[in-house]
Amino acid sequence: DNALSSQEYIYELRSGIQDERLLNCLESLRVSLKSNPVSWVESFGHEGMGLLLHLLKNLQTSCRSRHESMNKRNQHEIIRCLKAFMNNKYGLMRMLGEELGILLLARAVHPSYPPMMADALKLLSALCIVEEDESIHERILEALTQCAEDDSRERFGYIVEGLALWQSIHLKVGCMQLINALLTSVDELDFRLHLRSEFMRCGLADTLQELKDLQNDELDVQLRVFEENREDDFVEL
Amino acid sequence: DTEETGVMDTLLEALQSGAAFRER
Repeated sequence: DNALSSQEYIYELRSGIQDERLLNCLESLRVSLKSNPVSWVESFGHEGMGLLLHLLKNLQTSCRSRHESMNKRNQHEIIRCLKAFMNNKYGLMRMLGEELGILLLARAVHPSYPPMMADALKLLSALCIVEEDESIHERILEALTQCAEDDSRERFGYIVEGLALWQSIHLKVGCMQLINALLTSVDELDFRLHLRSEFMRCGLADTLQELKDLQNDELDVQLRVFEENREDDFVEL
Repeated sequence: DTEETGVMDTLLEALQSGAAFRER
């Protein structure tokens, strides 16, 4: 009963609210984005998507270390809002048209907050397999590369780290999904071999057996996809 | 057809089941 109109959410987000109040607003927005018709999402999205991205960018670069935990929760909630926003053709196309959106999702692929990383990985994987945008694969790779350069890391470092270090199966599945999405979206055999070898050198080769040993159904689906593609490429080679 | 909904859910399900990769 307390749900706001799309314009009221925009007003709230623009007002500079922070921390707990921002989190409450974002949680409520996510429910509204999920439960309202696309016309509502469009009415919000006209200005609201840019506001969400702007907020996420500010939170990602914020240095308010005393509020680190709340900051991360707000970032995660924005990503969950973006997921709800993209759950229709309009929102998906809007997001595909935003260079900043892809970059911010790539920046959220960071093991310092595994639940957010898992959701960011899944959204990037989904965007990667969208057929409407032929350049999306290249743009996601570029975004991952830029984020890694900013952190002076290998570009697939965090993805492989997510597979190896964290106990969350949800995160491991997300990492393998993005690896599979990136590899299966490439038409040229040479480029697939190059990307796969980059993942393997980055630490994937050392982790695969451990992942198999976990015997988790969801993870096994992704591991099977990875192995089948690797075998197909070997035959083609 | 910007009214089409459930787009992201469908993509995520296809990724999770592996169907998204088999079709490629």
